[in-house]
Amino acid sequence: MPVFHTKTIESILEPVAQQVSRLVILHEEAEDGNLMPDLSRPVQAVKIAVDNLIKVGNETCSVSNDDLLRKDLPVALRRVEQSSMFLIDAASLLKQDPYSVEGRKMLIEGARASKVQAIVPFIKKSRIRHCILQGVSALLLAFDESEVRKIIEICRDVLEQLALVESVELIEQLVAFVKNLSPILSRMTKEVDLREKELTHQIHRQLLSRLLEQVKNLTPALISGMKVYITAKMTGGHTIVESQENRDFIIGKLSDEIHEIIRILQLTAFDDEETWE
Amino acid sequence: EQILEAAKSIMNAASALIKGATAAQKELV
Repeated sequence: MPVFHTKTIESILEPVAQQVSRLVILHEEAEDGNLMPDLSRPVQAVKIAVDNLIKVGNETCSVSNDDLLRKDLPVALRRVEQSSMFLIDAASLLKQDPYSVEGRKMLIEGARASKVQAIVPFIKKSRIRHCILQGVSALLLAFDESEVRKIIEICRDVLEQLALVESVELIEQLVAFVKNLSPILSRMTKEVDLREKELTHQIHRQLLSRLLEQVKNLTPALISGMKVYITAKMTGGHTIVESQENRDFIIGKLSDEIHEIIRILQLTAFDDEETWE
Repeated sequence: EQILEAAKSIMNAASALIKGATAAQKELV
């Protein structure tokens, strides 16, 4: 099971997570440790990068119209800032005493991988409060969730458009309907397709891919069904009820598939078992 | 996205920090 649910998050966090894991192992194998080099400069580099992130994060909050992002991002930014202060304190302790056990522990705790916490989300929260990886992970997740909400909004636009199907009773209305539906449907398929490629979770990818394929197949069937219904209504044939039922069946199916896409988009790797069920 | 770039910068800096600390510990094991 992948720990990070998108390739972007994985590419940012995974290398450092592995390094921290190695440092933890080395520390545990040699509790007294070797003389620790002066870490002031690399810690200062972390501090500069954190300051930049806080600046960029605050700018993002000020221009975003996503209320949840504006709520989640500052919390994550504070965590990243606190963790960098923790690392600065660790470096300061180790500079004074290169053998300081407390300094080493603070360094490890300040940088510790989010892997363990990611797998067991409620493990020892107090221990990971100051972790830079955990803070950056929370920030990336908040940002990622906001990106997902944007895609969901596009999916809902498509659903809203589909809700108008029943009011289409003339060919001219059908032409206008298709004209309105096409750009948002194409945007939705493009965004969902990109998201599918971004996911690390194989099952979620397969589900999205299958659902998207269904939507692509059902759309021409819907247009065709609508046309048959309009024609039947215009000619007053006996197939009106049947064609209406067929059209409604396709709308229902299409709507269900899009609702399912919305559900899968919101899943993370930890919802794996639920997905199987 | 700027946020992703900024997060990458932090991780690069943290990476350099941990590498320094790991190298020092590695000598002992």
